Amino acid sequence: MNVFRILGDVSHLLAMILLLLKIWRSKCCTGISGKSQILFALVFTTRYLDLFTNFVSLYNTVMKVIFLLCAYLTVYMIYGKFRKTFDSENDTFRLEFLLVPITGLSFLENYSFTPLEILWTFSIYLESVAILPQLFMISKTGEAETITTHYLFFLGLYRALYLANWIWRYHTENFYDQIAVVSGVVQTIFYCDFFYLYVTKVLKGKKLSLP
Amino acid sequence: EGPGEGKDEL
Repeated sequence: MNVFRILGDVSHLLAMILLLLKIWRSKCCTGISGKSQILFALVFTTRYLDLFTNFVSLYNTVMKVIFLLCAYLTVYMIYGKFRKTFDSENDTFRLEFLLVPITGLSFLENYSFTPLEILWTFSIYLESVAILPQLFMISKTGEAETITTHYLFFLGLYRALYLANWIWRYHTENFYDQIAVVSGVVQTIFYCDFFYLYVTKVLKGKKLSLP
Repeated sequence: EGPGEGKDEL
């Protein structure tokens, strides 16, 4: 464990809590892509199947359970409790365009052809594109609530910190996880234009509205 | 990074 990974996990947890608080307090999920949240729940489900078969540490187990609970609670709030405020007409990204190629790729490019390993690989590839429906929705509506931009900032920051963690682990323990690193780079690149808008607009107190 | 047991990251 290193400081980059801890900060990354905290940033990830903070993002999920920010989103949950936003929906819970405003009792509204307008502007939030339910499809992205479904993809995140799928990412955690396929990645954390080893929760019961492979104990790594108390921290690892507790965080996995919290991440799973947050993901499913968020999906429940969007499609269940506050479904009347969910603007599905703006959440139109075709998930099959992501799921089909990623499923194929996880069968082709993995470390070992076992169910657990293929599901883990699927979750890594899926996570790198899971935010696309949300970014697509923002580009379609042309704006995002400030709290939503903070959510996206910490969500993008978490994987950027994981990149620093992998650089650190490569130099200190010669650890190299090519699938996770390549996917992590792709995932962080998708956030770059958002990061630019966040720094130049939101941090200056303006509302995030796309040109 | 091999299969299964090496997975110590979230």
